[in-house]
Amino acid sequence: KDDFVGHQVLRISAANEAQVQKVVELEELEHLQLDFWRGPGQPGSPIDLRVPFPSLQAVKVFLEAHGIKYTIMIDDVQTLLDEEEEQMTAFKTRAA
Amino acid sequence: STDTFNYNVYHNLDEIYGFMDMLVAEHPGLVSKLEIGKTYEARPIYVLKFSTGGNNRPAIWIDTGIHSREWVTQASGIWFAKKITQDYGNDPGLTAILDSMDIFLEIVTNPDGFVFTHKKNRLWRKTRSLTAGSSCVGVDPNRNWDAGFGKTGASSNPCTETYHGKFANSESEVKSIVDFVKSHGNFKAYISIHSYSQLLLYPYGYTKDPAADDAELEGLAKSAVTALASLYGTKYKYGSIFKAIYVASGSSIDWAYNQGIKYSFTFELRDTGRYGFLLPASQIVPTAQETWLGLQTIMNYTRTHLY
Repeated sequence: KDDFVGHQVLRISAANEAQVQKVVELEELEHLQLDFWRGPGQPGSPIDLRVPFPSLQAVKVFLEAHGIKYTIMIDDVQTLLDEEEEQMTAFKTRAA
Repeated sequence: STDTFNYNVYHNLDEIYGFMDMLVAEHPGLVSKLEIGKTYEARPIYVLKFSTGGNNRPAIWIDTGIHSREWVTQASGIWFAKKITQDYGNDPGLTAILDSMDIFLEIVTNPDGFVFTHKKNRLWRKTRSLTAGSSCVGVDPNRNWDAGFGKTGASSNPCTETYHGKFANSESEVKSIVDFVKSHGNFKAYISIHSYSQLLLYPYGYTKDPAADDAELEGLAKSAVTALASLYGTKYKYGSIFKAIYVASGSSIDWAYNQGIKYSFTFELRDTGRYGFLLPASQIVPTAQETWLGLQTIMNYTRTHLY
């Protein structure tokens, strides 16, 4: 299975149209392998972005350089996936 | 049996298809299973039909799981199916609906993608079709409909999550629904269920122009989110796709609305920014319960405002 260790989901708050456009620029940088869980919309609407570990620093530097605020929504995606998998396995074991 | 089926955990495709067969076997006079097509990888695409008789009655369409990673939606679809069988004959509202209308429920709208989320990549969103000339796989099945297809709000790049495909209805998962809905010809409501971000949306997404029925859809959306919030206080925003989130072309409900299906809505289920697509299984049933209240509001309104 694909590994999401170290991937974070950032919640980005673009305050104005210019900041939204900056985030749209990120969307076009294919090498960063970004995954928009909630895409750029109007200013003020949250943007949720899954960032693979190797791209984290670049993305955070980009956001900070443009004064775009963000918080970490999910600190490690794989941790949540492991919990989900464990729960499903436990259920199947019990069912069996 | 579907009484002992565990609605509090996520299930894979085989388990869901097994659930559907059990439900049909337990309620042969109410539920039937239709195969409306095959996926790109040749899996059957099933729709549950809830009907108490009659010929080509006015109908309500509900689909879950068109974006495969939105697991709470397929799980909610399972719960809705069971709920319909429990409430018919017991709940006056649902009984009145099924006494005059049919409900069609597609629980796994993107089976190939769903299997892929279980076996390889939990966060897969698209179909699994190959695009000639590209090494990237899949099309966004909610950008592939013939409604502003290819305009702003979808990508022409096969490597993006919002790739619209080579042409409208290129995805068999989309084409199967299009053919079915068109051949039926009597759908009065079309509800597509996604996650996450707690929104109830109506057309349009591909244009800022309001739909002809904008005011009525807004009023109905307000009623639906009020009903939904009455259970656990979950707050939804509502509006047209364009106004409430962003421009999105080629979406299913825009297509449905343009086909003349007035009551076309998209739900975006829980949450608002903690788990996203990885909603804990403990929230499946509460999510389904509250969504059901919103669905009921739309279905009841549709029944009493047939056109």
